[in-house]
Parts: sequence; C-alpha cells; structure tokens
Amino acid sequence: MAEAEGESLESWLNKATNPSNRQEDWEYIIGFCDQINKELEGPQIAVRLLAHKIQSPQEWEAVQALTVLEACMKNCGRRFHNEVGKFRFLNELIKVVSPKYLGDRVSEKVKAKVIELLYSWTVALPEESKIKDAYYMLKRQGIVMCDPIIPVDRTLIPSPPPRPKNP
Amino acid sequence: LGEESEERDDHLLPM
Repeated sequence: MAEAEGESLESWLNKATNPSNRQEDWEYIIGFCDQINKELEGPQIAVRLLAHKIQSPQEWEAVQALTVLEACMKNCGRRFHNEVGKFRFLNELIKVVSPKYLGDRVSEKVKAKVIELLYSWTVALPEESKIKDAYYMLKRQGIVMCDPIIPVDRTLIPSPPPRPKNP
Repeated sequence: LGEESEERDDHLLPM
C-alpha cells in the first residue's frame, strides 16, 4: 500500500506515469483521482500537470498520463469536466496531434488515444461545447479523418446510482 | 467577474 499522508497531486501523478512502471498502476491512478477530489483547486492543478505528462517525449509516460486523464474523467466529476472543457487544456491536446505543433514527434499510439478521448467526450459530454469545437476543428484540418470506434468499456458512462437493497 | 474574463481569454489554438 502506498502511504497516502503527505502525497501531493504531483507526486501521485509522477508515480502513476513513471516510465519504469511495468504496467498501469491503478493504486496510484486512483490515488491521483482521490487527491483531486480532496483539493479545492484540484482539477485546475491536475489538468496542468496532466498536459505536461501527455506531451512527454517518452511514449509510455504519455500513454499512462492519458489513462490517468480518462480515469479522472470517470471519477472526478463535473469540476474536472469543466477544466478539461476549456480551450486552455484542449489546446494542449491539440498540440499533441497537430503537425504544426508536436504532432510530427509524437507516436501514432499517443495521437490515436488523444483523438479517441476527445471523440468519446463529444458524445458523452455534449454540454461541454468547447470539446466539440476542438474536435471538429481537427476534422476540418484533416487531422482527424473519421470518428474512431470507441470500445463499449471505454465510453465515458457515469456509474449508475447504487440500487436500493431489498426495497 | 473573474470567470467572465477567464472565459474571454479562453481561445482555441490558431491552426
């Protein structure tokens, strides 16, 4: 078990995206999500840290950061969605896939995952209109040729409310 | 007011 006391968002994310992790480490990923929910400015700080990791030249670090981002979208609620739904953060994702910015230096795997996430949010979070603006701009630019197919287990479906026991 | 100005400053990246 990781020691939760004194952990910061940055230290959780460093552990969750450590390039020497042999596989995605869900203890750290969930630790990061929980820390976001505990802190007043958790979502604002988290998206800044995530953007930096997603732009890592190390593919495995970037892939893990995208998994963390996906987990945060599922577990950190509206406050986090609002931060992701700002151009300030969306622009950082656009930079990863656009050849005008970092696109030529980023692996296809990372770019495909970014596009998958953006598309899944346009479907799951229609109220976040800037996500749609960003995604359709990438389509107009020819950076996204066709909508990706999102596996059912990867769609952003909020957990259903718990069923009452023996009503 | 802070939120309004943040909204005004939030632009899509020029392509």
